[in-house]
This record gives sequence, structure tokens and C-alpha cells, in this order.
Amino acid sequence: MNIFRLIGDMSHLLAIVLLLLKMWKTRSCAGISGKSQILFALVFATRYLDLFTAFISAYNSTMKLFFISTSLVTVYLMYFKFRATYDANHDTFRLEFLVVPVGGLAFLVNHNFSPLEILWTFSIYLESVAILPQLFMMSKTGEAETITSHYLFALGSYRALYILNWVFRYYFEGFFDLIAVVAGCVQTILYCDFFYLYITKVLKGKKLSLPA
Amino acid sequence: RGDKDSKDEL
Repeated sequence: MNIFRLIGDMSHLLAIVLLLLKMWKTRSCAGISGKSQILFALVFATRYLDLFTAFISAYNSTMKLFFISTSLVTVYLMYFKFRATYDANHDTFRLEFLVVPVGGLAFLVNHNFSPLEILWTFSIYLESVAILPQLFMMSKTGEAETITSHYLFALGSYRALYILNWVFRYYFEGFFDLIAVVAGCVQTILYCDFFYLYITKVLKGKKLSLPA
Repeated sequence: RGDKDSKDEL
């Protein structure tokens, strides 16, 4: 554990809490892509199966349980409790276009051809693109609520901080995981356009609206 | 990849 990873994890935690608070306080999930949230639930469910096979630390297990359970709660809130506020008309990204290629790639490019390892790899690849339905939805509506942009900024920062963590671990621990690093870089790059808008608009007190 | 190595990450 180093400082970059700790801040990265906290940023990830903050993102999830922000999203749940936004939905709970406004009793609405308007502007949030249910498809991205389904993908995140799938990411956690496939990655953290090692909860049952390996114990790393209390921190590790607690965080894994938190991520799995909150992602399921988020999907429940969107598709059941606050379904009436879900903006399905704008959430039209086709999930099979992500899940199928990512599944194929996980079979072909992995560290070890075993069920748990393939699921872990699938989860890493899927996470790198899971935000696309959300970004697609925002590009269709042309805007995002400020709280939603805070959520996305925290969520994007988490993987960017993990990159710093991997640089640190490479130099000081000799640790290097090519799959995680490449996928993490792809994931972070996808947020760059959003980061630019966030810094130039939201941090200056303006609402996030996309250039027409 | 050692099992413990990357599975300590979230």
C-alpha cells in the first residue's frame, strides 16, 4: 500500500458514495447511465470472486464487499426504486458491443488460462470501458448535473492515481502487471476529455455543458 | 503474475 493507491481507493469510495447520496437526496437517477452501473456491478462481481479463495487483509476484504454491495444497491435504485426517473431514452449504448469483445479478449490475452484468472482479466478489461455508456449518454443530452460531474471526476481520478501507484510499485517493489497497467491507461485516457471540461467549467462554477 | 501480487489491488 502506498499513498497513491490509498488516495485512489478513497477517491473510488467517494465516487460511489456521491452517486448514492445524489440519488437518495434527490430521489432521482436522472442523468446517470444505468448501463454503466450494470457494467460496474458486473466488474466487481467477476473480479472479487477471490474473496472466497484468498484472504489478503481486512482492508482488502472490506473494500471488496463494499464495492460489490454498493454496486448492487445502485443498480437496484436505478431499475426499481427510482425507475420512474431513469432516463432510458438517452441511455442507448449497446452493452453487447462491450461485453462480447471484452469477453473474447479476456479469453485470448490473460496471465493464466484458469476460470478465476479469466474472470479477473474480463473484469479489468470491462472496467476500462464501463464508463462509455455514461459518456455516450452525456454526449446525447449535452450536459451533466454538477453532482454527476463530481462523481465522474472522482471515479476517473481513481484509475489515474492507480497509474501513479503502478509507477511507484515498479520502481520500489519490482511489481508490474501489464494487463492492469494497459487497461488502467485506456480507462484513464477515456476520461481525459471529461477532465478537461471539468477543470475548465465545473471548477469555475459553471454547469458542465458540452460544446455543440 | 503472482496471485498475491495483483489481487491485493482493488
